[in-house]
Amino acid sequence: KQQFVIIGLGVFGETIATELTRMGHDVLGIDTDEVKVDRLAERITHAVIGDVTDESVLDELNVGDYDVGVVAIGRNIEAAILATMQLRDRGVKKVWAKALTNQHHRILKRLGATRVIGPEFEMGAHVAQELHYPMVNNYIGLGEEEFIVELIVSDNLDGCQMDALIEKADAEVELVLLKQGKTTSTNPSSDVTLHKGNQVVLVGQLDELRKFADHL
Amino acid sequence: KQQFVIIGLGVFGETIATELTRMGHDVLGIDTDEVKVDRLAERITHAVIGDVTDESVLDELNVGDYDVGVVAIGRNIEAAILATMQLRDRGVKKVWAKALTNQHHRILKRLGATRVIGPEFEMGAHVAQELHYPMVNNYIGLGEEEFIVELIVSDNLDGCQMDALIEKADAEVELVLLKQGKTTSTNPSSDVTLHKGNQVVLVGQLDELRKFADHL
Ligand SMILES: Nc1ncnc2c1ncn2[C@@H]1O[C@H](COP(=O)(O)OP(=O)(O)OP(=O)(O)O)[C@@H](O)[C@H]1O
Ligand SMILES: Nc1ncnc2c1ncn2[C@@H]1O[C@H](COP(=O)(O)OP(=O)(O)OP(=O)(O)O)[C@@H](O)[C@H]1O
Repeated sequence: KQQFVIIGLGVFGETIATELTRMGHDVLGIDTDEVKVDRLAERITHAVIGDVTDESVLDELNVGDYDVGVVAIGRNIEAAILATMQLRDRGVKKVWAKALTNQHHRILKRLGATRVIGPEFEMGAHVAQELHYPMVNNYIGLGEEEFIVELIVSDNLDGCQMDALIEKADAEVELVLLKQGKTTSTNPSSDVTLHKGNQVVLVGQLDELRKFADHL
Repeated sequence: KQQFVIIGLGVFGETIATELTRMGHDVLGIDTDEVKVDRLAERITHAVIGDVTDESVLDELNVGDYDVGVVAIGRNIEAAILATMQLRDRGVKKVWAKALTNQHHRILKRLGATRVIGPEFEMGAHVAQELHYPMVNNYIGLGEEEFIVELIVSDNLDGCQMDALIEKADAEVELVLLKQGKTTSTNPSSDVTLHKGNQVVLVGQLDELRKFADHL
């Protein structure tokens, strides 16, 4: 069980605050907006009206005692900057911050944010990939351009064999998991026949995965 | 190559528009904000100043000819609603829309959005999971409460054997991929010794994965 302070209770901050509370942690939420604070009063440990650009606010709340701080203010970069600095100055070890743009990202990192997240940017990139490769349902980056990708088999691939598809694309990708209906096989043989709606999980280098996807 | 119309060029819309253009598609971007439109003029196929609550704007741009429409307006729900309806009325087959809240999500779905995305909500849920389970780096939901999860081995698990950890937790989870340094093995033996920083990919039911994570 940890203690979290969430500064900024827009959709992003509120979601983090309520989810962490639901999972059993102590969560303090701070926002200038009374409506948002009231709405959360019953759903998180403590919801407080306060302006973080006022240093006394965070002092009175003893934020230095918290394990983790999350700065969930996007547009008001000055408030996000001040909140990040104040949390770090008071000794909060882990401070995650939301950033709207790449520039804000670099600023917050330099001011001590342990990690910076760009929800609109990251989801935008995700959506673009899904629109470009409609068969891609989800993916995980493993670093060094290597990805795990989940594809949903479309109509036109119904009845195809996996290894035939890999061979035709001449792509270095591997099948690691296959879910057909409710049955998941974690070591599927590559000559398996695919059916519409099946979930195919592959791993490979980005170029090879693209090569594979372009030949579908 | 497809034709996309992106309505709303905030961070989310702009990211989608620029990424799709970079991947070779035709992209029309529309926004009321001249500054945003100018900034994108050189980076997407067409960037146009326009207010989508004015029906003539979309008519003049022949949006009916586009394959896909993305409504990337979050706060102005009325504009998002009108944009969604107008795209569908003009025959755009695939319309994806951003929604800030669950209520907006249901409204946009009912008005014909093919798919609704909540970037702040989805990333908020993601961040909460990562804060609750610090070893979890990423995950993919396969449906029916089944997940693929990527963990990063922490200090205290350095030198542990995978099967010993699974046994100790008495959890029904399977090791599907292991990345140690730059080497990825897609069919790792479960008695493998883990080292700090290794990337471990497991699959299992949510309860079993939690059971495993709680025993780490
Ligand atoms: N100085 C401040 N002190 C405390 N809270 C603040 C301060 N400035 C802004 N906030 C709060 O931070 C929250 C998030 O601000 P932001 O401008 O990013 O809104 P948003 O884009 O609607 O958020 P989200 O994208 O998470 O829905 C708002 O609820 C706002 O009231
Ligand atoms: N009627 C409209 N016609 C065209 N564009 C609009 C209209 N209303 C809002 N927009 C544009 O939609 C974009 C996104 O609006 P929103 O209010 O969601 O801002 P945002 O939260 O800053 O976006 P993001 O979270 O993507 O950064 C803005 O650039 C805004 O100018």
